[in-house]
Amino acid sequence: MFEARLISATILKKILDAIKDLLNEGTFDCSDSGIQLQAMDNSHVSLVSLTLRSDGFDKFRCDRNISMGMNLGSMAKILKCANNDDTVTIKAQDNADTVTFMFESPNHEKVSDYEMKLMNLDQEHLGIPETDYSCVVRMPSMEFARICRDLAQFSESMLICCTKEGVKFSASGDVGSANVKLAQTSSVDKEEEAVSIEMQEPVTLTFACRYLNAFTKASPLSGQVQLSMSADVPLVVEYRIQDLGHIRYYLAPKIED
Amino acid sequence: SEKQTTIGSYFSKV
Repeated sequence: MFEARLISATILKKILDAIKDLLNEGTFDCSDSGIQLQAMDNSHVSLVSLTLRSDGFDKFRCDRNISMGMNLGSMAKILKCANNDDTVTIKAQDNADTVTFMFESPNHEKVSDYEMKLMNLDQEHLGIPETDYSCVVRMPSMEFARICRDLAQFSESMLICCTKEGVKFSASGDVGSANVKLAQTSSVDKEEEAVSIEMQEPVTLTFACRYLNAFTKASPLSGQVQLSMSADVPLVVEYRIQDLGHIRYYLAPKIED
Repeated sequence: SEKQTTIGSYFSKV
């Protein structure tokens, strides 16, 4: 028996919004430590890794490890049926071929349940090595989303250059060129507004704007985003989900042909 | 020109 309950459906809606543009389907691996999903996008350029810890749920029970392959478009249809303040419970029997989403209104007067067929997905799991990154940038997630949106107008690719002075995002194309420089903030009223840079070595890497823009769909999950970079390895874009876990996106760099 | 690499070329299958 698997059962996981969240007080608010909003968080699950936000998580789905953060992955459904990149993935058509995904396998949710459930164990007593929580729920994990790892999947590459269709073109195998990026990797999504979602971790939701069992202790972050209002209730969590997982008697036997189960892997639930879900069509994310179908899951989105079901989650549309939940109000933001509904409690959501995800339930599945051991070896089941369906999963049930149950939504309860705050006053418990409306209870709905939606059963969805599970899929058998051939999933390739990738081992992600522990890495000490040359540069780790933390910045407001809305600022990062804004920069990705703005620079995507100029080119398909964006250059991210990080030094101890700051981080620079650049794009150039037929229209012209764009540069956005962010310096480390010296003092801020709110922690969420801070830009911080931990640098061992300066790094310059090129990435496809459309993937970065897809990652920023996770912005509603967290006020801050963390970018981890080293030369010639994938960028990690991480959004922490308060008290529940995180979503990490890995993006392969573009290299000189 | 630039070439897009794939994520599988950096992380190995487990």
